[in-house]
Amino acid sequence: SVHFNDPKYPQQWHLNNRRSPGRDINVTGVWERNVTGRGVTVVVVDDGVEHTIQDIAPNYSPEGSYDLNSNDPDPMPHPDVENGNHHGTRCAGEIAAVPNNSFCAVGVAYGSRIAGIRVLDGPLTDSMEAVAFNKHYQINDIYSCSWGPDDDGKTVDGPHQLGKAALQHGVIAGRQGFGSIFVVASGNGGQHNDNCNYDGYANSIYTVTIGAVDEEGRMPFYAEECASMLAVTFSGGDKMLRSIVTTDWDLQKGTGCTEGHTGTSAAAPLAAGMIALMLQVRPCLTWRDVQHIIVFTATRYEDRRAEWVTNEAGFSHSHQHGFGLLNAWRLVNAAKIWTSVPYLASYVSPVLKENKAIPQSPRSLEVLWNVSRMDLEMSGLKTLEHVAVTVSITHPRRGSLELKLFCPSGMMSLIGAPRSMDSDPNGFNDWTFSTVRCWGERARGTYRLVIRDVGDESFQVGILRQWQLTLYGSVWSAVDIRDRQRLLESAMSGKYLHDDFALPCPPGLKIPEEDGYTITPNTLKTLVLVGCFTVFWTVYYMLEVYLSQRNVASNQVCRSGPCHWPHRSRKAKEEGTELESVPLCSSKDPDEVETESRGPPTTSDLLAPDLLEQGDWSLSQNKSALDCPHQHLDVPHGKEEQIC
Amino acid sequence: LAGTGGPDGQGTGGPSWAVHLESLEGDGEEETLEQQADALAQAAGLVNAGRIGELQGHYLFVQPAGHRPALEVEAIRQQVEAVLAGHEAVRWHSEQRLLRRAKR
Repeated sequence: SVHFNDPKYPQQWHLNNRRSPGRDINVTGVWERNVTGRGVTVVVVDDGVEHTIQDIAPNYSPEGSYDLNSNDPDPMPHPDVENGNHHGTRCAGEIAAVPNNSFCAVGVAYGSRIAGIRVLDGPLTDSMEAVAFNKHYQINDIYSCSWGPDDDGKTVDGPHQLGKAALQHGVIAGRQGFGSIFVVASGNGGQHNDNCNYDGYANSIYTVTIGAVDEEGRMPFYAEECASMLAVTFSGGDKMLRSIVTTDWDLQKGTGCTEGHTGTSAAAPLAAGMIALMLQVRPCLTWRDVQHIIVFTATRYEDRRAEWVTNEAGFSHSHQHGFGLLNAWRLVNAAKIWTSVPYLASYVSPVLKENKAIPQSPRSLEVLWNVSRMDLEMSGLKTLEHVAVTVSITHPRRGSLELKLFCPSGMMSLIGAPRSMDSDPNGFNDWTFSTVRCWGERARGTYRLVIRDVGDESFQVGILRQWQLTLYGSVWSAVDIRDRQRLLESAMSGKYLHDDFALPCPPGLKIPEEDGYTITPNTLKTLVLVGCFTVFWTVYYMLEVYLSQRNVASNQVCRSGPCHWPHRSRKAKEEGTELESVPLCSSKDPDEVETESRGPPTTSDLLAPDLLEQGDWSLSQNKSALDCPHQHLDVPHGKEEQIC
Repeated sequence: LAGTGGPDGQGTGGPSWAVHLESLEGDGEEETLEQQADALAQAAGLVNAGRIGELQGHYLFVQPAGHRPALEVEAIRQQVEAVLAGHEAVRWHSEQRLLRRAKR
């Protein structure tokens, strides 16, 4: 029953696939129930957002936006032929393009507000990333990041110290304490044999890592695999397959609409939009609740290339598709009845120093660590969420290494896939790999790290220096997880998806956002210039007043006849400052003058004695002398004298 | 070199350092930390460009604007590193380097 007049909506197959029913994100039923992301703000951290375009403008949130490249509040993209800064606008359109405006397309969460943080169009540092991840974090709920380290099959990089700290701070303090939701694209390095476990943003426990599948549900040529992939959603594929239709910028050659948005960049914003729908129906979902709901509701589907394995908790995962396809209907129905997961519990093993050689394939090095009941007693950790392994390995050709982690259940994660293009000679220095494949499984037991060298060197060259195991999870038991799975399945009919049903939400924390206006060097320079001008002008003005008062003083005694107001400079007249001086000369009776001068002393009063003592007479004095020809330096004291 | 002249954006283009301070007086109040940061930046010949986003105790120190020959920059870098490394309130510091990030 959903109809829009947006001309490109019929081509938005990812929203409503009429050619291949079912191969879409299953969102229309959610829209029919007025779940459109209302009250939720998604921010696109990218190369800017053209917020004036008609598909974006009505939903644009200036409050959540910022330009870190130009250091001003407006994230408008700057035209750049070389870089084509239309990327952020396209992502923003996927999330919140306005419907029924007879223009282009419709966003997944078209009722949500969309903000932009421009940060990719210039030099980027760790500190800038840190600022971006927490920018307006009490306004922005979801941070959509369709970027990352180079996907060239040889880079190992991720957030540095500050970026990591900002991600952690975001999930602790963002969204009034419910935690910012960070959605990241898994990467486009498929053709370079890249793997998202070498991307620290995808590996982070604080992010939702989203991969791409094409319209047929297959892994596109560009998509990467990894053990930390949470889920996938649709994007473009081969040339024969349709890409994502979305808003575009209209700068340069842009038309405001595109049918060619693709890559994992196009997948992550769809996920961000779906999470916005979840947050509308249940605003108090924490960052971990969102991850849990994705794990519980993503759907496994048949794909020849995907190697699905069902873990001990009953969740199916593949390195290609994570826990499966995101389904907006399932996500929103689950969110509606979701009560928060227990606090995050964790366990960190000691740093395990090994200094053991890594043998050539097919042999391998196997190291173990047993996590006992006693180890977990303090934290209460029972079932797993993320499992992380931090390793230091020396090897002359890093890409020849293969690392597998086995959870106590025997669930295998390929956390370090060999990469043919990675010939880095430095190995891994405290690199953290992570996996979600053991989600819901028991934490207790023996973890096995198996490393082998799949290179063609004829001798053993790699050495595992040390490793450390970190487990994240909760006090939920296996029974709790099964109960929750059953509860969610019972909600999938949509019976709770109406306004009359709402679970209570705890109030959020009041976290002040440090957003005082920072004075930039340019602003400071401007202020200094304005200040200098003001001082100069004040001195000039005082000098002018001083000189004119001296003229007046020279006219103090007008022995006979009227005493005229001394001539002022033309400038003073033009500026209207003439009226600010009180005439010292008066033709009134001296008694009256005394009476009038009993009030508080005026500037003129104070100046007059000094002026009288000074013998420096300006040119204007001569002019005044013409007005008052009888002036004398000896001050008259007699009442018969006219007093100035 | 890092292109940041302030925590909220790019600036002078000279080297810059992220510094994590802990309050010497123990109370950790923002104002105290800010004063400490100003003093430390001055001691290192840098300018405190302010707190890094929402990260308490983290400040960005930048080199005052102006072109300097490479040798001088290196000397400044060594001096800054020495000052920051030797200060008791500095929990961590790192010169800011450009990151390579690609749209996907």
